[in-house]
Amino acid sequence: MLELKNIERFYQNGALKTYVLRYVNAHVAEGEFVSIMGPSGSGKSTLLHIMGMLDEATEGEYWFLGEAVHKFKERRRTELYQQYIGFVFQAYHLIDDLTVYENLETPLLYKKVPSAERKSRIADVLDRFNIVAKKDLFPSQLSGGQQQLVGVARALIGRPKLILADEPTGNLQSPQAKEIMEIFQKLNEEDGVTIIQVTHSEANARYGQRILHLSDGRVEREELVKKQ
Amino acid sequence: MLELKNIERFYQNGALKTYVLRYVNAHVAEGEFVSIMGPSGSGKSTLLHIMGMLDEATEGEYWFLGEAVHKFKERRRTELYQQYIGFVFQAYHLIDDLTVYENLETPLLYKKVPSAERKSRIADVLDRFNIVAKKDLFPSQLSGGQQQLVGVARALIGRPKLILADEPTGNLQSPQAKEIMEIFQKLNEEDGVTIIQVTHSEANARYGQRILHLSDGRVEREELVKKQ
Ligand SMILES: Nc1ncnc2c1ncn2[C@@H]1O[C@H](COP(=O)(O)OP(=O)(O)OP(=O)(O)O)[C@@H](O)[C@H]1O
Ligand SMILES: Nc1ncnc2c1ncn2[C@@H]1O[C@H](COP(=O)(O)OP(=O)(O)OP(=O)(O)O)[C@@H](O)[C@H]1O
Ligand SMILES: [Mg+2]
Ligand SMILES: [Mg+2]
Repeated sequence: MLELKNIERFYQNGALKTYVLRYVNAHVAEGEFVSIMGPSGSGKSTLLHIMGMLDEATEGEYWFLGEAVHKFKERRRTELYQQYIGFVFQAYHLIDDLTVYENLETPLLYKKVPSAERKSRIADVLDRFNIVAKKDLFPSQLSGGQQQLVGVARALIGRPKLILADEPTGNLQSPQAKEIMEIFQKLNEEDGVTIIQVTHSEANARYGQRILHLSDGRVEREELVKKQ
Repeated sequence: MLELKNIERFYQNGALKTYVLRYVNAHVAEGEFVSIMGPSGSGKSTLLHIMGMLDEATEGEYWFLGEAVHKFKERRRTELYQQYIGFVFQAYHLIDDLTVYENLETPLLYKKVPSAERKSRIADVLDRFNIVAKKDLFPSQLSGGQQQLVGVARALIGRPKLILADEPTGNLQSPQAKEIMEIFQKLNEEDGVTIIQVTHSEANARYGQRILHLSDGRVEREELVKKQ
């Protein structure tokens, strides 16, 4: 599904060059469920943004569904993102002046889903996440965990081929966190959705098949998840 | 230290009245370390904001260090907040156009701490949290966990009498989360700082002495933490 070759990402602040990712090589096949773990600042969110074409590497190649993304202009990357990817952001990034309903509708508008189908998918996801009562509220009127749930729901509602989830359960209680991981697992096992999650939870990482351990911007080691 | 009597908080959206807190009674003595737990949307952040005088109850009394806060104007509440309280926000709320250094300096300016003392306290906390290299960056240039650490550091740097922490370790790896909880424990046991934390982590709750379990805006039950 996607392949990163010798990816580098640095930031230039005046004279100071900070390498955030270096010599990163990764391959994720369609239908895989992979976790990325590592200390704060090790480059996990940066790596996920590059995979999601929301950021560009400063060096290296990124192949997505056989296409050379590193050669594309922003317009083409945005098209691919809207068509194939559902992204759960670490800080949610809901649109403040859209209601919950409108935030959930946005990915469906990009995919040109017809009106009746949009209504039914939004109703379905509001119901499954138990947030029907919140549909006309704005993000600032929701609790932290509710905002996170809307962020997850928004990433799934367009039925993407690839889900990129950055700490999707950080603000949730264990029962709700478990619910989210079971939804991911079901999408992966039954619908063949490829999932790459950043997590600092060992429990969450066990839902996947493989773990990439990042440290200081490099993939320090890979671990296979042993199922009991 | 603080006492809440029959606290109620509702929101009015048009004709709809949503009760977020109801019949809440709570007493926290100076030097206590209390945790607040409960499902998403149960009112934990709302309760913490009322305790921190950042929000007002719609009914009931709030006594803080023997003073009737529910009778005060905003100016007096802000004074008390700046003088006695360090607040760790669930969504960090760092000031985007101030650097890390300036964000950390802000509480010290409110407390009229002299310049040399400010410099030394900021240097000390940057060092302890291992973020010296980030001091001149802006919050948007930090990782999620780094922003959370700066939020915690900013709450502690003014040496408050009362720390109110809303999910202070949600975006941190276990070793760093443990470090934060040990800092809290030390401040509580050695300096008598009163600590009230909202957490969904059982492990974090064990650092305190008592747990208030919230459900649908009420204190459903209290639990004493049994030390081994
Ligand atoms: N302005 C508002 N209008 C309507 N409802 C609101 C408003 N602000 C907050 N709420 C509601 O208050 C309830 C409690 O919110 P609060 O942030 O205290 O929950 P919480 O227990 O901290 O949850 P979490 O664990 O998800 O952070 C939520 O259901 C939220 O939708
Ligand atoms: N604009 C920027 N300028 C300089 N450094 C930056 C910039 N943006 C990000 N960084 C740095 O990139 C590093 C990696 O950030 P990233 O968000 O990928 O970490 P992370 O592994 O997701 O951490 P966390 O677990 O805390 O979320 C951090 O040290 C951060 O300070
Ligand atoms: Mg991150
Ligand atoms: Mg909250």
